[in-house]
Amino acid sequence: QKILDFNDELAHQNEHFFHDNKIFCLNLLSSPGSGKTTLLEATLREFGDQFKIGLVEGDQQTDFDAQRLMKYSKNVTQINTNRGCHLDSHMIHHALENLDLENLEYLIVENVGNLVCPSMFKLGEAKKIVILSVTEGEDKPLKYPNAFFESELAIISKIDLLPYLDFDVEKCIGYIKQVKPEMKIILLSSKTLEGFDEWKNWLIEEKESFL
Amino acid sequence: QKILDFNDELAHQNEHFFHDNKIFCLNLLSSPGSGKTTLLEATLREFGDQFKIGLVEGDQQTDFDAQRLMKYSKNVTQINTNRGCHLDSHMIHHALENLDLENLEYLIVENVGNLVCPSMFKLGEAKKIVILSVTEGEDKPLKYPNAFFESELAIISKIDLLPYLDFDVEKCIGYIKQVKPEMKIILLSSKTLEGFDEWKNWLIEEKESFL
Ligand SMILES: Nc1nc2c(ncn2[C@@H]2O[C@H](COP(=O)(O)OP(=O)(O)OP(=O)(O)O)[C@@H](O)[C@H]2O)c(=O)[nH]1
Ligand SMILES: Nc1nc2c(ncn2[C@@H]2O[C@H](COP(=O)(O)OP(=O)(O)OP(=O)(O)O)[C@@H](O)[C@H]2O)c(=O)[nH]1
Ligand SMILES: [Mg+2]
Ligand SMILES: [Mg+2]
Repeated sequence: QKILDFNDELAHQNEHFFHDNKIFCLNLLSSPGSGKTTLLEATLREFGDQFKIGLVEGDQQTDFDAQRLMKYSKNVTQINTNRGCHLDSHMIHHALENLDLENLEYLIVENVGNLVCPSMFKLGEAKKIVILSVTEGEDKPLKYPNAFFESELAIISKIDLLPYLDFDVEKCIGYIKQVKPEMKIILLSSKTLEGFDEWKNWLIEEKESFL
Repeated sequence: QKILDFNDELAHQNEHFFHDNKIFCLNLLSSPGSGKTTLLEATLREFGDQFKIGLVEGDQQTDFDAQRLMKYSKNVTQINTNRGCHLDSHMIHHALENLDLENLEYLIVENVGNLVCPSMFKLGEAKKIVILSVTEGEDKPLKYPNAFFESELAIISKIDLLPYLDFDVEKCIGYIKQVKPEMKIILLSSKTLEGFDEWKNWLIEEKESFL
């Protein structure tokens, strides 16, 4: 409990910092391999010139994800947790030192691939986003409810693979709404860019109304 | 650390119990939706009459996975961790009370879908098995090395989907061997049953040499 309280305190500090500097911070949660990094690659490619975006990459080990994003942006930093299963606000606080924060509009944090632990640790973000890929199965929202309950946007990813799977989109949407009735849901593919207009609009509108 | 030591103590107790009763216990680790339950469904369907198998299902919430397995076997019990990110030896100790242990040959534990935390908690199992689906990407073994380092078998699942993905099987095998050179690797599909002979033989041989 003490650990959580200390984390929350520092999360509030981060929150104030973001607010004072008009930075819209998003925390991306999902299982390993749901498509977080691929989504960010496509986001930088498609909108990287229109929005000023800073990125924090979290992984147990390697800087593979940061390396992938650095093909499109210099404003990227990698955190390794080693045995840790989630990012915390202390890590974020220090990660900011490695980024160009001047005129930053968005700070997007890709959390460690994990549908359980990251949902329980605030980073000071404005909103959490949970990503579920169509290859994982429809029942994940009910089996891992915290990650969905704590998020304000659920992205159903890799929809270009739907023809090859028996994934029931409507069932999945129903399960998400069971956990969080007011959840905004976007279906997209980082491969075909289907759903990317909706994703872009969400980024614009949510930042507007938040700041 | 105290928590880990207490868990290890109870894990040793479980280990002794399994040894005395000639039960071969396996702990299945993977991300959410990698195909653990589907593998167990197919395993029960294909070999459930030849091997006496008991099953422990672990999830944050719901008994969906236990329900799925109960279509094929009565010897199934579900543990809910609620906010917990992994099963522990205390939970396993109690779960055994709900199973028919008489003449049991295999006890297979499906851990909470999580590629980080379960690798750090012993349950008293003979071996850990890590499952990685081809839809998750090749680099997971290096990014989540603990889960692979602690396992003796790596199953690459859902191989029937390979025609629709650009997943590099050889690269993935190389990454696994980087983390654990002696890792036994099986490629399989729970849908087409490709690789199931290998899986069956592994179950038979490993139990033989362990007990
Ligand atoms: N077909 C298809 N594949 C995708 C899509 N998005 C991601 N992938 C594939 O899914 C795999 C994993 O993608 P990543 O972006 O690395 O997933 P991640 O969530 O960042 O993984 P971690 O950071 O390790 O948790 C890769 O092989 C990607 O090519 C998509 O929209 N369509
Ligand atoms: N094409 C294909 N799909 C599979 C295969 N194995 C599992 N799936 C699908 O993958 C999805 C998830 O499968 P599950 O067996 O529920 O995965 P899991 O690892 O038990 O998930 P959790 O228990 O929630 O961590 C389901 O939609 C399955 O139908 C396979 O071999 N081939
Ligand atoms: Mg990633
Ligand atoms: Mg399962």
